Amino acid sequence: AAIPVPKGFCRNLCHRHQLFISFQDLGWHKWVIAPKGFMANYCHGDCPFSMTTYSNSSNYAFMQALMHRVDPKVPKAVCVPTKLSPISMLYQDSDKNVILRHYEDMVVDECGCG
Amino acid sequence: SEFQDYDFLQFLGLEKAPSPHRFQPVPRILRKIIRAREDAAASGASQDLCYVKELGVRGNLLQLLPDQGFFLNTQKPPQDGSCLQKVLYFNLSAIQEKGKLTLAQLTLDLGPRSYYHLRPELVVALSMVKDRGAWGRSHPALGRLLTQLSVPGPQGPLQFNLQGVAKDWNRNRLKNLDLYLEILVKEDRYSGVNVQRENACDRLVRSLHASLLVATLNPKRCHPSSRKRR
Repeated sequence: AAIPVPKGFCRNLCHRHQLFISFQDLGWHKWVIAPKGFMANYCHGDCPFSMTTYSNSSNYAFMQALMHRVDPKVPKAVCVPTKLSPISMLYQDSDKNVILRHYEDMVVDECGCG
Repeated sequence: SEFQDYDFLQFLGLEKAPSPHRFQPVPRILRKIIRAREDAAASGASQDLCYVKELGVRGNLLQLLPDQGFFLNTQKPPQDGSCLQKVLYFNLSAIQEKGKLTLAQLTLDLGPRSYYHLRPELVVALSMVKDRGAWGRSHPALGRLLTQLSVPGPQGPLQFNLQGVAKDWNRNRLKNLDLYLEILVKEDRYSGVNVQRENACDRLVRSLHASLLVATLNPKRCHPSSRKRR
């Protein structure tokens, strides 16, 4: 389910798009005990020069945007994750084992021009 | 387009979606850990998920293995104080992470706490099994005694940290773990009545639930512990 972006936000600029995958929709609730779903957020949006001078963009994004203005053949800076977080899953396998497993860098918390 | 959950399962390290017949009881410790992690994720707090602070061990995978063993001498009435004898069997090859075993914790749940069955006092003895013998029939050849302790009554969970098992597993990837459990009734001249012992033993045979909680640490998935600079 796409979670709407707050009003007044420039939709086309680089930002985090939230997407929730419900394990119930996949039929996984029969073996996943917790959590109930998974945030499959992603980064998307434009990285104009002005964008690289604020928010959590990197310095080389600023330089790349500057060079793009001088020579359009230089690609623009791109919208990438700048903060990620792990998830843990508690589930049961087919052999009656109960497993708690964690996965690093699974959820996008923040995006920026990189 | 149809969500390719096959790819997602593979990514999660699963061959295919598990299809458990029914849910196993989830120990409180695992629920506590996952709830703490979900709360931390919701509050945006950073987490080191390669350290299980509730257990004080490093590990990125916790796995609860059910006991698949068998009782011995169930048809004979208990003799010389022995209440029950059981070979506990844990399939260690089911451990899904090929890292280092950092925890092997055996839990013996003697049954629900109640005010009615406060007696008799018990002695719980746990030994390694050298040779299991014929499955389900002959008495196994015992190895070293791991522990022997008195418990006030036939109820509640007991936990044993089997660090030696973890070392053996890391050294030579044991396929399974066999343990021999004997529970004896401590003679008590006041209770003295056999009926109480038999009731307690019958209840124990029905309610005993054994499980092995293991933690494994896969260095590929876990950066070396970033020890806080003092």
